[in-house]
Amino acid sequence: MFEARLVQGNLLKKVVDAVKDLVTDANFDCSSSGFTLQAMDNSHVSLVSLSLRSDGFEHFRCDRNMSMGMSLGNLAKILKCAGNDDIVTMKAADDGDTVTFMFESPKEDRVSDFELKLMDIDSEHLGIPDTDYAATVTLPAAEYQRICRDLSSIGDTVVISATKDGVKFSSSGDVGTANITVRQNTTADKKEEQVSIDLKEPVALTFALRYLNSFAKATPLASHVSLSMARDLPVMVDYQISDMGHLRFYLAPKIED
Amino acid sequence: DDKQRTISSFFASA
Repeated sequence: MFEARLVQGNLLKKVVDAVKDLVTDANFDCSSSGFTLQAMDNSHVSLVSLSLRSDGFEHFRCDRNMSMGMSLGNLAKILKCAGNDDIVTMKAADDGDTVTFMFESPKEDRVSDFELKLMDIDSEHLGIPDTDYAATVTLPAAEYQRICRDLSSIGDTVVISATKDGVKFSSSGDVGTANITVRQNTTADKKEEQVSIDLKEPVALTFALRYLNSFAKATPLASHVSLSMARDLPVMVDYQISDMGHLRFYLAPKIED
Repeated sequence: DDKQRTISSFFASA
């Protein structure tokens, strides 16, 4: 059987809220090492990769590897019924066709359980190669969200270019053009405002803003987000989930024919 | 215009 108890139950809610608009149905894979998900959006342009390590759970038991197909919309509906401070426990039998979510209030005066029907989902699993990225910029998650939102009012695509002067986000459309440059700032008073840039070589790539905007729904999960880019490769947008793992998004660039 | 590639054209099936 599978059983996992997460004291910070709202973390699961944040994860599902971050991906449910991008991915409709997905398989959650459980093994003794943790709880993971890999899924592409409907257009197969982006890939979501979630990893929650077993040691990040208060209790984690997985007797044999299993894949649980869920409708993320329905899962979000169920998790919405959990209190913000509730402890969430997931349970599933090895051969069952449901998964149970139990919510316990911190004062232990309210316990509820919700059963979600599992689905059979055919999903293609992709191998994500280790990549030596040319540039990685780590910036406040809220700043990334703002850049994507602001540029979306100007154009549909963004050119992200990393040089020694900083990382520039440029967009153009009927309205005009916009450029936003973020520079390294590792001496900001507040840690949450710091920006760091690791540049091995200059790189510039073009992406659809719609997807980058969608990834920003993960903002509540982490103070910072890292964008890693390499020439002619998908960008990796990485939200670290403290002491547990990560939620990563990969987006294929737009490339000349 | 640049063409949107799919993610599976970069990452092969595992």
